[in-house]
Amino acid sequence: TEEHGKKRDLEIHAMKIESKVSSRFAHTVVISQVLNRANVSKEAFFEIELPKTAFITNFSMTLDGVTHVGVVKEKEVAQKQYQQAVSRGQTAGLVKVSGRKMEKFKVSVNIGPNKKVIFELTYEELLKRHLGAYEMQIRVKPQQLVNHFQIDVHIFEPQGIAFLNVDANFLTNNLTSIVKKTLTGTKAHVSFKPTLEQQRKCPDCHETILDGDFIIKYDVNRDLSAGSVQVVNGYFVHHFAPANLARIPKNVIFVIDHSGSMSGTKMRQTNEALVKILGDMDTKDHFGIIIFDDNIDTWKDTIFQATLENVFEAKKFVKTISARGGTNINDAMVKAVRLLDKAYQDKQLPERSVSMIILLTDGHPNSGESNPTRIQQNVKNVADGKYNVYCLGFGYDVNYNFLEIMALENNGVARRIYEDSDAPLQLQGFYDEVANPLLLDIEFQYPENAISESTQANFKHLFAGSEIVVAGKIVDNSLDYLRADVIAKTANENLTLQAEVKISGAENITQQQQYIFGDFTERLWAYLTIQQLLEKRISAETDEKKNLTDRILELSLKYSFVTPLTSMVVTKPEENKNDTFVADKPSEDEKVARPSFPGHSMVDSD
Amino acid sequence: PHFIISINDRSDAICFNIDGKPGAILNVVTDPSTDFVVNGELIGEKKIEKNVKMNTYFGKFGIVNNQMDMKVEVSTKMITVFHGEDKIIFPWSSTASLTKESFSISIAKEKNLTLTMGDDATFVIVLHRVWKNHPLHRDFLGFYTLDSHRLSNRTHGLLGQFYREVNAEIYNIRPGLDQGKPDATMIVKGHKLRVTRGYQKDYRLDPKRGTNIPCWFVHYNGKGFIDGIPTDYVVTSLF
Repeated sequence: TEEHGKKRDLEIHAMKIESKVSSRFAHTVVISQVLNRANVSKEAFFEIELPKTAFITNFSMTLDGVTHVGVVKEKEVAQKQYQQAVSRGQTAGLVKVSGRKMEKFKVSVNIGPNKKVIFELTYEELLKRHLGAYEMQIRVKPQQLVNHFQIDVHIFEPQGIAFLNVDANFLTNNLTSIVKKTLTGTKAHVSFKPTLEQQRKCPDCHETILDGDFIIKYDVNRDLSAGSVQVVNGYFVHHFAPANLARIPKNVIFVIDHSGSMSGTKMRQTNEALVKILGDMDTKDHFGIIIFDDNIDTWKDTIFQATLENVFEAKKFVKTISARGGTNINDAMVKAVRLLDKAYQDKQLPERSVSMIILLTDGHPNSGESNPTRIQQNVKNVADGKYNVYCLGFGYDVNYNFLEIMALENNGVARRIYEDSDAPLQLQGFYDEVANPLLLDIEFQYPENAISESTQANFKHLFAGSEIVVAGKIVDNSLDYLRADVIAKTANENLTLQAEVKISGAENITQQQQYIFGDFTERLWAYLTIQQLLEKRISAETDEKKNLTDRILELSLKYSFVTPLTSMVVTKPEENKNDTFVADKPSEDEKVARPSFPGHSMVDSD
Repeated sequence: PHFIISINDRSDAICFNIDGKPGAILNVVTDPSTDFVVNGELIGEKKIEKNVKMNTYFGKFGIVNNQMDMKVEVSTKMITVFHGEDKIIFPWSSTASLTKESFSISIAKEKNLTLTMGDDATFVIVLHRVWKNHPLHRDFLGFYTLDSHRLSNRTHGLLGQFYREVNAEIYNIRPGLDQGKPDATMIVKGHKLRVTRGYQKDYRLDPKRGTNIPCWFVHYNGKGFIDGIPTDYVVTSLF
C-alpha cells in the first residue's frame, strides 16, 4: 500500500459488501476495515453510496475493540443532539442525495496511531421490477487498493430465476472473468473478489480500477397465474406480475411545456424524445398533443389513433415546437382532460382502454392560474379519477413537490428528468414503463378474518415489465392454507386468478433453505407499508397526515429504518469526548445537486 | 380415443373407439347455427411397439365461438385464449377463470377446464397427466359435454351428432367371444349392429382411476352408429 513511493497512512485493509436477496427483498451489509499506519492520529472516512429506495437499518463502528452502534430515533429527538453537534462546529447530516439513484452516507472518525476501525453499514430495500428486471446497484469506490475486497450477493427466488446478468462498468474485458456467477433454479450467487494485482489500473501503479457501479439484473420465471405467495413467521408476501397477457390499448395526451426556460438543449431533447415515443406507439393506441407557454395550443384539437399517417403528421408537428413565453400548466392540464372527455363522449376510444396525461415541464406555473394548490385542485376536480396523470419534472428548477402531489392525486407518479445528455432516453424510459398496460382494476382478496394490516390491495393498472407486491399479517392461528384471489380486467375479458399456499409447508421450505434471513417477510411488509404511507402522506389532508406520520414513525422505530421521519444517531468516539452524528434520509423534493462543471477544479482539505 | 354416448334417456350407454393417425384433426362438434366448433388433434404413444396396435388420444382441442370472436386452444401444456388479434396463455398450473359476457372458461389447476356458454352449453376438458418419464404414455385430454341443450338441431361432429336424443333398441343378448362380455344386437339409425357389453372410463370425478361406465361397444370405429366413416370427420386445422 504505497503511494508514489510513500507508505499510505490510512489503509483500507478489507472491504466486504454482502447482500442477501430473498423474494426481491435485499439486505446489504457493507464492512470496511481501516488501519492507521501513521505515528499520529488520522481521520478515517467511511463513505458509501446506497440506493435512494433503501432504508439504512444499522450502522456501527468498532474502535479499540469497542463497538459504537447507531440508534434510530424520531427526527425531532435526533435533531436536538444534532443541534448540539452543530453548535460544537462538528459536521452533521451524514446522508446526502448523490445523483439520480443514490444517496451518500459519510462518517469520519479519528484513529490513533497503529490502530484500526471497522465500519459496518446495513441497509434494506425491496427491489422493484422495472422494464422486466430487478436491478441491484452497488456503487464501488474504495479510492485505494484494498487487500481483501469482496462483493458477495446471494439471491433466493422461490419462483425460479429466469436470467441473471452482472455488469460492472469499471471492469475491462479481460477482467470480467473475475466475476463468478452461479445460477441453479431458485438460487443465484454472484461473487467478485479481485486480488490487489487485479485492482491495479496498471502493473506498477497504485490507482484502483474499482470506481463505478456493480449492477446485478435478474428476473424470475413467470406465467399467467396468481403469482407467488410466501408465508414466513406469520407474515405473507404476494408478488404478482403475470406473463402472456394481451396489452390493453391506451389513450395518451402529451402536455408539453415550451416556455422560454425550455429553450436550447431541453427543447431539442424533448422534441427528439417525443419523435421517438410517437414512433414507438402501438397502432391500437390513441394520442393527442398539447403544447403550452402562456397560451395553450393543441395539435389538431382532437385525439387520433396512432396510425402510420397520423404518427407521421404528429412527428412533423413535434419537430416545429420551439420555446417561448411563460408557463400556464393549469389551462394545459384542464384542456387535456377536456380532450379525453370529448373523445369518450364521441365514442372515439376503445371501451376498455387506459387513458393518461403525461405532463412534461421544467418550471413553476407563472401564467394563468399560478397557485400550485389551486392547480392541483382544478386538475383533480376535472380529471375526477378517470385519467392517470404522470408528471415529468425536467431539470433543476422545477417545483417537484407540486408535480408529485398532482400526479399522486390522479393515480399517477412524478419523475425527475435529469438535465443531461441522456434526457431523451430518460423520457423514453419513462414512457416505456407505462406504454403497455396489461390489466385494469386489479383487486387482491384474502380471507377477510384471517389477515390484517395488508398493504395496498387495489390497483388501477398493471403495466408490462412491472410487478405488484402485497404483504400482510396472518392473524388466524388455525389457518392451514392461505388463499389469494386476484380479480382484474384484461383487454377483452374479466379475469380471476387463484393461488393457495399451505402455511406450514411454506414455512418449512423457507426454514430448510437456511439461506436467507428468516424474518424477511415481516421486514418486507414493514418496508412496503412505510413506503406506501410515505407516498400517501405527500397528498394527505392535515388530520390524515398526522395519523400517517404517527404510523410511519411507529413502524420506522420498531424496525429500525432510517426514513424521512427518523434519523440515526451515531455516537462518534473521540479522545476525551463523544460527538454525535445524525444520519437523515434526504427527500426527493430537496434541490438536486447541480453537476460540477469541467474547468472548475475543486480542492478540499483532504 | 374412446367415445361414450348416453342413450335411451340416459338409461344406458353406447361406446366406440376411433382409430386415427397421430396428427389427424377430427371434428368433435360443429353447430352452424351458433357458429360453434370443437376440433381435436390426435396424439400417439411415445414409441410404437412392433405388432401392437397403436392407441391414439386427444392431445389438443380447438374451440371456436365465432359469435363471441373467441377461440380457445387447449393442449396438455397450456390453454390459449384468442380474442381477435389478442391472445392470453394460461399454464395448467394456474387456477383461473376468464369471462366475457356469458362466455367463461374456468381452469382448475392441473385438473380440468370448464367452458360455459351462458346457459347454452357447458363442456369440460380433463387433463390426464402421465409420469413424464413413462416410456410409452404421454399426457392427454378428455372432452365431456355436460350440457348442450341450446345448441341447434343442426349440430354435428363425432360427438355433436349425438346431442339429439339417440334411440337404440338392444335385444338378443347372448354370450360373446370373451367370457363375461355378452354380445347383443342393436338397432340404431336404421342399422342393425352387433354390439358387445363392456366398460369405458369416465374421468370427470376421478381423473386418475376413472369411473367405469357400462356400455354397449360398437365395433369397427363405431361403424353404423356414427354418420358416415371416421375420415369424414377429419378436418385440416384446429380452428
